[in-house]
Formats: sequence, C-alpha cells, structure tokens
Amino acid sequence: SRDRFKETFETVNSIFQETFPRMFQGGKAYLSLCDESNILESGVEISVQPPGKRAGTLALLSGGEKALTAVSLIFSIFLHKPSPFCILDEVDAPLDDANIGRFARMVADMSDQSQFLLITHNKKTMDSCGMLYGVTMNEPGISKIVSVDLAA
Amino acid sequence: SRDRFKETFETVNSIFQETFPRMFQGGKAYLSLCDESNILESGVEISVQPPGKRAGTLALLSGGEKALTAVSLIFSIFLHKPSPFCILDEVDAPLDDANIGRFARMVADMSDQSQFLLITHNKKTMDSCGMLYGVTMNEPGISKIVSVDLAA
Amino acid sequence: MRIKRLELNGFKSCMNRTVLDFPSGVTGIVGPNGCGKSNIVDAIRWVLGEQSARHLRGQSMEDVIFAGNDNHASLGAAEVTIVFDNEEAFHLDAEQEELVAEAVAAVRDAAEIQVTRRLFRSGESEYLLNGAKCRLRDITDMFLGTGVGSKAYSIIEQGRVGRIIESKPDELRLLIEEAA
Amino acid sequence: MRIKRLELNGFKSCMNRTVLDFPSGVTGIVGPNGCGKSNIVDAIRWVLGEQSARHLRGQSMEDVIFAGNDNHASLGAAEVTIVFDNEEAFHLDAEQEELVAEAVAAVRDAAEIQVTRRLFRSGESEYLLNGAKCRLRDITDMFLGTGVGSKAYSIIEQGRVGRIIESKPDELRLLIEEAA
Ligand SMILES: Nc1ncnc2c1ncn2[C@@H]1O[C@H](COP(=O)(O)OP(=O)(O)OP(=O)(O)O)[C@@H](O)[C@H]1O
Ligand SMILES: Nc1ncnc2c1ncn2[C@@H]1O[C@H](COP(=O)(O)OP(=O)(O)OP(=O)(O)O)[C@@H](O)[C@H]1O
Ligand SMILES: [Mg+2]
Ligand SMILES: [Mg+2]
Repeated sequence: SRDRFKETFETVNSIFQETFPRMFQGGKAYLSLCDESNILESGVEISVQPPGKRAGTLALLSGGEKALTAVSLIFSIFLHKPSPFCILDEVDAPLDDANIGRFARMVADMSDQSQFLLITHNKKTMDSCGMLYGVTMNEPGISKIVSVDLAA
Repeated sequence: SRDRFKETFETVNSIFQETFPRMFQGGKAYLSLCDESNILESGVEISVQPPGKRAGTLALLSGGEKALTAVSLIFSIFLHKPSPFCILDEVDAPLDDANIGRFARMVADMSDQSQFLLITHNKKTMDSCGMLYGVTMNEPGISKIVSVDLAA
Repeated sequence: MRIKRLELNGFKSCMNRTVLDFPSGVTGIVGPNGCGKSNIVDAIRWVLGEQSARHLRGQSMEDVIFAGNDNHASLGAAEVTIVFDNEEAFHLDAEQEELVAEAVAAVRDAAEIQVTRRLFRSGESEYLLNGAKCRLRDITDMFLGTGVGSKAYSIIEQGRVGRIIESKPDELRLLIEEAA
Repeated sequence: MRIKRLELNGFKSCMNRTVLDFPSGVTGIVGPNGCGKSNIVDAIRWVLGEQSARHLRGQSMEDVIFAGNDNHASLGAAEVTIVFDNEEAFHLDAEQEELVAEAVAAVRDAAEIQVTRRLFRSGESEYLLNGAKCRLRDITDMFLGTGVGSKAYSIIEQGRVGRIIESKPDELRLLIEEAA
C-alpha cells in the first residue's frame, strides 16, 4: 500500500543517513523518490558524498566506495526489519583493511539480533568470526566441510 | 579481413589452450566460433573445464574460476600481440592466495616484453612488484603519490 | 527463527552428505576458489524455495544435481534440508490460518522446523515439512509468517554488492518494498 | 614504446601536479579505497584519446576536471601528459606516411614521445605532440603505428574481469579482432 511504502522509505532513509557516515567515518548520503507526486510507483535514488569530497554522480565513486555504500544501504534496510539471518558472499572483496574493520564491527553489532554468514578470502574478516568453516576440495569436484579452530 | 581474423583466432585459441591449464594447474579450455560458415561475422564462445571437474556452463563456475579464465584469455591475446604496456585494476580481488601466486608469476614472465601496472589491495601481489607507488589522500579529495620502498 | 543446521546431499559439488551446524552470531566460510562456498549459499536459496535456475547460476534446475567428476558418475537426485530453531513460534494471522495447509499449521508450535527439498533428474520434486510431504506453496506460506520470506536484502550473492549501487530506480524501490 | 612518465594536473582527484615515473617490469599501485588509484588508469585512457565519458565513469567529459573539495574550489582545466620512450621508432607504412600530419611525422624519430591533453571547463580541448599543438586525430594516428592503439585487452578496468566471461559472443569477437 502507498502509506506503508512511504513509511518504510522514510524510516530506512533516516537509518541510512546514520549508517553511511558511520561506515565512512563522515560524509553524508540519503535516499530520494524520483517522483514525489507518485509514491505508489516512484523509483528510488541514492545520493552520496564521501567525507571531505564533493557530491558527484555515483559512477565516479571508487570500487570500494560503491561497495561500502551498498553495504550501508543493505544494513539500513536490515536494521529496519531484521531477517533471522543474513548471508554475505565476498562483499569485502573490494574493501581495504580499514573499511573491512568497520564492516566487521558493524556485522558484530547486528549479530546479537540475527545470524550472519560471511563468505570471505580475507584474514581480517575471518578474525571477526565466532566460528569458521573451511570448505575443501581435495578430490576435484567434491566439496567437504571441516570446521576450523578459532582458538587462536 | 576474413583470413586475418581466422588466423588470429586460431593462434589465440592455441595459446589459450596452453595458458588456461597453466593458470589452473590442469583442466582444459578452448574458443570456438558460433558460426563456422560465417567467419566474417561469427561471434566467439569460450568452453571451460576446470581440472577434475565436468565441463559445464560458464555461469556455474565460481567467482574466482571466472576471473582466472578471463585473465587466461586476456593474457593469451596479449601473448599473441603484446602491447607495450598492460594495466590491470584489481583483477586479483576474487582470487585466493594460490591463484594470486600463479597470476603474479605469469605477469612476471610477460614483463620482460611489456610493462605491467597492477592496482591491488593484496599483499602477495604487492610482493611480486618491482616497484610500488602508494596513493594517499590525507587531505580529503586530493590525491598524492609516494613511492613505497621495496627493500624488504 | 535461527538456522540450526544445513544438510546437503548430491547438491552441486556436495556429492556426499554434508552437514553444517550453525552457531548464533557470525560464522565465516572460507576455502580456495571453486571449492564450493557459494554453492552452500545456493543450497540455502534453493531449499527456501528459489524457483529460478538463473538465480542459482544454472541454465535449468537440473544443474543443481551433482554432475559427476573424473572418478564418479553423476547422481540421480539432489536434496537439501534446513533446520530452524522455532524459538519464537512464527505468526499466522487469523486470515492466513484459514488459508494455510494442515502441514503448515502442524509445525507452527514445533520446537524445530525442518524443511527438505528434493529434485530428481526425472524432473520430479518433493518438499517436506518436519518430515511430512507438502507443496512448495506451503513452504513459502510458512516462511512468509516467519520473516524469512523472499528478502532480497538478506542474501547478497557474490558480485552483487557492486551492482546494487548501479541499479535502476525501480530495482532500488523493490529492495525497500521487501522490508515494508 | 615503454611509458617513462605520467603527469596529472587537475585531473580528477589530482588537484596538484602529480608525477609518476615508470620503471620497466611490474609496478604496483596501492592505497586505501577512494584515494585515486583507478583515477590514474582513467588518466592514461584519457590522454591516449578516450572519447567516451562513460568509459571514464563520468556523465560528461567535464567530470574529469578537479571538482574541488571542502577547502578548495574546483579548477578550470585538467591536463595529463604521458611520456614514451621511443626506442623502437614506430612504423608508418608508405601509405600512412602520406596521410599523417606533419606533427606525427615530426616525432617519428624522436627519442621521446610526449603526448599532452588538456580540457578546459569551457569545453575547449588542446592536444600536443612533443609540445606542438595537433589534433586528436594525429594522436590516434600515431598510436596506431606504435601498437599502443585502442587495445581493449591492454587496459582491464576495475570490475571488468568478472564481466569478460559473461560477454556476448560478439563482444568476445571484438576482443580478438583488436589483436588481429
Ligand atoms: N551440479 C554440479 N555438480 C558438480 N559440480 C558443480 C555443480 N554445479 C556447480 N559445480 C561446481 O562448483 C564449483 C563452484 O563452486 P562455488 O561457486 O561454490 O565456488 P566458491 O567456493 O564460491 O569459489 P570462489 O571463491 O571462487 O567464489 C564450480 O567449479 C562448478 O563446476
Ligand atoms: N573530477 C573530480 N574531482 C575531484 N574528485 C574526483 C573527481 N572525479 C572523481 N573523483 C573522486 O575520486 C575518487 C575515486 O577515486 P578512485 O576510483 O581512483 O579510487 P581508488 O583508489 O581506485 O579506490 P578503490 O580501491 O576503492 O577502487 C572518488 O571519491 C571521487 O569522488
Ligand atoms: Mg564464490
Ligand atoms: Mg579503484
């Protein structure tokens, strides 16, 4: 319904306006409706300004900035209406170490409420996990699962 | 011209049939023309079989397998007709450590003939570089370049 | 509605019965390229009722059945079971309660909810809810009540994070609508 | 035709004159997200004659001019210079020699080839070959003879490696045609 979407949109938007600066340590971002007069069908647009930089088109953002913006948006929607679990497959691939740290801390905060499953190649992300499963393929084409001890 | 394309296609194809197993430590891959009867306009298709696995559609390949296949193809075209320089921006992002090692070794081999510029976040790739430039942005929005000492 | 356990059998590269126990909190899945990590994500989507083979990187749904390797023939079926901890019994409002099948009402107060999906090479499918055969429809009905539903924002598949920012305005709207 | 040096001035996030000296062999460029690494790749494409703003992640070509930050105003122009070591003097066959401009013939035997491209906010462009004004056409002519040309396989921009495998058959053909 039209009001329900408007309400969801506004709540997610205000969460996004806090989540983005937390992920980027500054800057600002917000969502807007393409067509305010037609809330029932209007598309949604993102506007982004990384800290200290001029706001520009989304395309000019770097690979890591785009990924971190997307993660901030996904997490904002998630915070509004958490699902029981959240699965993220290699979202950290384009991120540098500092951003991976902030990403991992945010996941840790949200993990009281929901279960998180992170697929990753990154050591720093692995360190932030409560438990690790290793998938191996010693015989080509056949996957086996081992649990990796995180005692260290 | 038709013959020139056919000749290039066949040379690149035979190089690709060697480069792929070298990158994947086995398996096979080849290029084929969609329409053998119309060489002047025919599209090109890739077929891939990672070592020990069944050949399947390209879509079923993993993220890293797709990236490594693309790199093998690009390098095959490059070996046929090297350009003076080759610039690769974060192609190693989806690769695991072992594959990054093979990728870096192949770049090192080709770098006698051509100059390579690798943009990366990965320590292993950095170790394989002859020289490193660090780009910093201490003042937000303004890039500065420093050269990083590789004496270690 | 926490995931307790996932079992794969003949699903993609899991030729043998493969079990993952899920703790609460943050769990990592690691391993070399092509070893089967994203296949586990596909298995979760599939057992939750994914109907599009393309969303599982296949051309037809049959692509999820173990296809064999150099030493083993392909298998005749794929099966995935997901077990949930039904700590907060999921909600069905009065109207939904009228509509859902016996199979769904039956599990509503169970301590655990176990969903199984099977696909045979013949093309035949089976769905089970706590061991009882049911229709795909029943599984999706039940998930609607639990907040698990088809939330595109709760599973971010490999490569998608870069594309989200470049989505069209309608696609971004869809993402938000799912949380409405 | 080795790259010796790249100079950026007012190009994207390089507000100040920024110089990179290129050794032979393998050079790495590292730094945090958003610090300007891919902008350097854009600068190389641009000075080699890229005509599409979209291939430089912009909406119009004006987007390559430093847009300012919290403490500095935007600049009025962007300039990039690339310097090549012309060790193997590039080739022009007899027919090409007829067609190319004076500017190109002049640099053919030079030890170094220096290409400069400038864009002013007014929309005006300038191109220089070893300091002499020329047309964009002359720059692309010269590059055709050197093997630098528009080789899509010699610059792989961020994010493209995953898409190559999913290209349509015509796009794959194009990649190979460029090496023909
Ligand atoms: N039906 C099937 N039978 C057997 N193997 C399959 C089947 N479907 C897919 N595979 C194989 O599974 C592999 C892909 O696994 P997956 O995508 O899970 O890798 P991954 O661990 O996520 O790797 P990466 O780190 O590169 O993303 C491919 O090599 C593919 O051939
Ligand atoms: N005309 C311009 N003026 C000022 N800044 C610009 C201009 N064009 C782009 N930028 C900025 O440059 C930054 C992007 O830089 P770049 O893409 O080179 O990052 P990167 O180092 O490759 O990062 P990543 O590791 O995330 O890929 C963006 O923050 C963008 O705002
Ligand atoms: Mg994967
Ligand atoms: Mg970049």
